[in-house]
Amino acid sequence: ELPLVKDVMTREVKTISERASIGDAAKLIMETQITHIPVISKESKLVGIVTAWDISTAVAKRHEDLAEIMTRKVMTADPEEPLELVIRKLEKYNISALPVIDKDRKVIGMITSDEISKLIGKRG
Amino acid sequence: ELPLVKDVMTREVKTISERASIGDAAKLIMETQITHIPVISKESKLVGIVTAWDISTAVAKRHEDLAEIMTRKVMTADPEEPLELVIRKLEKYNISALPVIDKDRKVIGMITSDEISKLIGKRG
Ligand SMILES: C[S@@+](CC[C@H](N)C(=O)[O-])C[C@H]1O[C@@H](n2cnc3c(N)ncnc32)[C@H](O)[C@@H]1O
Ligand SMILES: C[S@@+](CC[C@H](N)C(=O)[O-])C[C@H]1O[C@@H](n2cnc3c(N)ncnc32)[C@H](O)[C@@H]1O
Repeated sequence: ELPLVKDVMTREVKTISERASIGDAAKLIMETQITHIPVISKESKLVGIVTAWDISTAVAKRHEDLAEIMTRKVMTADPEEPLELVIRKLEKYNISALPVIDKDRKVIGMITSDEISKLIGKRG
Repeated sequence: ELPLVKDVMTREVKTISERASIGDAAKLIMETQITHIPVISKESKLVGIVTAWDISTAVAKRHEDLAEIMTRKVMTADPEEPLELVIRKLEKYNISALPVIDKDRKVIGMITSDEISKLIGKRG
């Protein structure tokens, strides 16, 4: 049987405030080597996601503000969700990570194709 | 048994010339939605790799040239290599993709954690 999201997700999530700048997001992505950063409101609720791809696109389009480049309609995962559903969502939207949220839309983890791919060798 | 790299790699690879600018790389990443772009010489040999993460880092560090931000020591894969070795390399270096090269260091494919993670559901 496949594991659940909560068995594979990372729990130490780097997030950024919606009031941050593109430079702040770029610095956080550089320092953590993480490419997907959930954007949160003052009440710590998920309001968007900004990725290295978005910052690269900002360079191509000469955008200046985080609000211009972050994605607001975020695909998320539930900790009790089976991994197959997550894999299908990642494939359908061509994305590489999903924030895991609780009932208050607080970010409690991240599940990534990097982590999922590591399961292959272990399952034989 | 696990597949070989050649069974999982994508063969349509977007590459960029080492004489390109950061703006050219950012535009290619935006248009293709691909985050890992092999950098090739005039003779089409692999000389580096530039990713969305590198362009994001260029924003944080205010770098101006592709040569400043691309990684020259590229981790690659061989088409006949077993997938387990690839998964170990990705994990060891915390990277999400490997160019697949032939004996002349020409890029013949890409293997990514995105593609590998899609195998999970199928193998049951
Ligand atoms: C289409 S993907 C292509 C590159 C790569 N697969 C990735 O995930 O970054 C790039 C876009 O997907 C968005 N994205 C990434 N993860 C997302 C998620 N969980 N929900 C919604 N959009 C997401 C990013 O904000 C970015 O605009
Ligand atoms: C350490 S990773 C962290 C982010 C993400 N895992 C990724 O692969 O982009 C970012 C750095 O890895 C480098 N990189 C990505 N794929 C590589 C490869 N196949 N060989 C060498 N360096 C690579 C990039 O050039 C970038 O400087």
